[in-house]
Amino acid sequence: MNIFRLVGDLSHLLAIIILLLKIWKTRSCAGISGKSQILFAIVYTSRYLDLPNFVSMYNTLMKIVFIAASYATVYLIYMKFKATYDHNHDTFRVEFLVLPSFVLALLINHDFTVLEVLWTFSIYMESVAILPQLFMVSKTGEAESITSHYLFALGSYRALYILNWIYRYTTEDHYDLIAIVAGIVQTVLYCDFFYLYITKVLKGKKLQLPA
Amino acid sequence: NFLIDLHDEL
Repeated sequence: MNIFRLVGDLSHLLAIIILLLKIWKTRSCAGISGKSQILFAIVYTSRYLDLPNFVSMYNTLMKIVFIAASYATVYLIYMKFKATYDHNHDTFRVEFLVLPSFVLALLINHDFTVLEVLWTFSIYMESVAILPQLFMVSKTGEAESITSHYLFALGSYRALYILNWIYRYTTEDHYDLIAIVAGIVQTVLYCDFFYLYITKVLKGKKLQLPA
Repeated sequence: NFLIDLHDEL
């Protein structure tokens, strides 16, 4: 464990908490892509099937929290606050993300076993899972500040992981190319948003795309 | 098992 990974994980945790609190406090999931949240639930489920392989108490706890929080989020969006779900703007075709991620996991993986292919699928799937949400923001042309904070925390997490991988490569000679390439793709997808966040949201303005 | 070792991150 190094500082980059720890802060990355905390940023990831913070993102999930921000989203749950936002939905719970406002009793609304307006502006949130239910499709992205379903993809994240799929990501955590397929990745953490390795839960019986004990790494550390920290890992086990975080995995359980991520899985539970992702299902809770999906439940809030599709059941409890269904009436506030903005499905007219959540129109990204997720099959274009799920199927290629799965086929790629079958082709490029560390080991052709069920657990390993599902782990690899989760890595590829995670790298693009935010696209329905970013698509929704671009479609409506704006995002609430709290949604922006959520996206910033979620995007920062993988960027911090890249620093963690550089650190681990230099200190432990440890590296995982699949995670690194997917992590870079994931971070690049947020760049446009990061720019808007820094230039607008941090200066107190609403995140609004030029018409 | 190197795979378990490999997936020691979240």
